[in-house]
Amino acid sequence: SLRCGDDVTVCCKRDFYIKFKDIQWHDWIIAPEGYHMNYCMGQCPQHLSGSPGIASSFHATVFSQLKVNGINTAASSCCVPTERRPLSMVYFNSQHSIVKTDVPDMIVESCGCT
Amino acid sequence: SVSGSPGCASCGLPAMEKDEEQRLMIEIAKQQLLDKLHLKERPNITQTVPRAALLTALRKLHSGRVRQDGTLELDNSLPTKDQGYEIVSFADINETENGDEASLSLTFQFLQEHGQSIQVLQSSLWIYARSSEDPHRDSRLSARVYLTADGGDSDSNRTLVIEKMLEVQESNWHTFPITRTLQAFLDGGKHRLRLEVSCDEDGKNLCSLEGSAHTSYQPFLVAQVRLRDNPSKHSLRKR
Repeated sequence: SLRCGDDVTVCCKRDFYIKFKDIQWHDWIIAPEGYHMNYCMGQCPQHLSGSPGIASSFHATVFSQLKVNGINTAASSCCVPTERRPLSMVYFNSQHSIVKTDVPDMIVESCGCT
Repeated sequence: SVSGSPGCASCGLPAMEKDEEQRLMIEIAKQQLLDKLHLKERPNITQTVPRAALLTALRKLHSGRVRQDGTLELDNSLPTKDQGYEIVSFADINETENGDEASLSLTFQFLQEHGQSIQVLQSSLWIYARSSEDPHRDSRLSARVYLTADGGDSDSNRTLVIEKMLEVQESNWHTFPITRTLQAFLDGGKHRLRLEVSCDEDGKNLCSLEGSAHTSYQPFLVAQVRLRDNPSKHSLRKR
């Protein structure tokens, strides 16, 4: 998986980090200190479709078959998250209780082409 | 930009200035976090919990570690498959007299959204009991937790939830399992849970805060809950 630089061409992961203190949310969010809202961007030209993408998905399998049979598809391949992990949060709710929860699939770890 | 035309090829948004794009991304992040936490808006923290009490509760709740990027690694972490919550709630505290028993009255506030049904996986009440001042006394003391119905202090409105023998040779924290009590309370859709704790030694309540020099001994309730699937919602299973 590629990490985006300043010039984005091919599918890559753009790191994007928000510090809760910077947005005045650190009073009610106890942990963590910020949120890695990484996202995927960039092009997926045909020769990259399916790499390293969601090879196991039905979508990618169909693409591979079409390619193998030399059928030129008009459909394009997309740059999507291929790995995500949960975000553990401890925060105050409106009743001043402390709540701890693991929110699944919140942090994008890597991107690829479908 | 695709083939020279600036902006987002798929969503049609015009190209943005860097600052504008940054602001938009922050708004999207805020909205995404509130949605995932089922919050309509960010909570306003009007009264702060004493930091010492907060640290004590967190230490009791999280025997795990904090990773570099801030995520908490927990030994008893909830399975991330379904979103669950661990809640620590601090009580509003009153010292009451009930007959000849001095007891501690705790009131916890819970707010449930309509239509939301919560399953309590486990819950316990954490109470700090001071040591007995009478060195000749038996080091064990009976502690009782009552559920008090709203609007009444008389005996008839109290239901014994649990009775437990405490070691009171030393001052220490004690836990009282109240899973079923909390489940019944939440199922009843009420908002205020009132519990009374009595650790009576000759009319003196060893579980009261009176005389404890430190606010970190504030009683609190811990609960591990998860949102119960809405039976009316049709759920598909993919094979």
